[in-house]
Amino acid sequence: LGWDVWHDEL
Amino acid sequence: MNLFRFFGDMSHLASILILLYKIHATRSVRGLSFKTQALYVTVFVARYLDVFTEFVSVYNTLMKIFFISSSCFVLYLMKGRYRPTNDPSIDTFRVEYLLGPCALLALIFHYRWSFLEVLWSFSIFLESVAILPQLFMLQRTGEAETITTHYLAALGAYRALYIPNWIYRYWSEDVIDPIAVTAGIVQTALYLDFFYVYFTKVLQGQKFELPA
Repeated sequence: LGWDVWHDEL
Repeated sequence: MNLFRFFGDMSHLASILILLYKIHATRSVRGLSFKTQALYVTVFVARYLDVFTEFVSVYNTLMKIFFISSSCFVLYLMKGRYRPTNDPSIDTFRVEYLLGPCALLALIFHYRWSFLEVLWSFSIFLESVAILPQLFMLQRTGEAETITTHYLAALGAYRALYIPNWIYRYWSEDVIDPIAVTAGIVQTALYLDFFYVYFTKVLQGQKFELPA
């Protein structure tokens, strides 16, 4: 499960 | 990028264009909450500071620049050119009740202990409640111009479309962003009451009026 920081959304 | 997110973003873009059109066409900011608009500037500046440090895509960068600049422009219109049409006496929601808890939540829930990351969390929490002063004002006056309700509907649709986007991403990419998802669900829920009146009245050609 990707709990990595994932700020590709606006 | 999936279609839910793309149409969500387009709906967000449309909402701002509708807002600018409303101000321009009626030559007035009547019915708009300055506090909500100021909160959106806070949200966008806090979240999109990473435009200088992270690169996602040209689309992402252009949208960030658009959201920061258009929200600042709206503030200028409300406090500058159209100031006489702004009525602060009905815009009485206490924003400190939103800013304080959101700051506290960001200090507790974030993905990394860094300035930009805590600020990112803060912006996510604040965005989820930033519409409250506007909805509170609507509740108080009990009516709204039709064009203003289209603005709110587009803004609500943007948040609503992000929910299937997260379900789709969970299913196709196996990623989940619990902070954004929780705040997003809260934010969408805040619009339910508004959407009920919008669908049953405004889209039937009637004026947006709340029962006394």
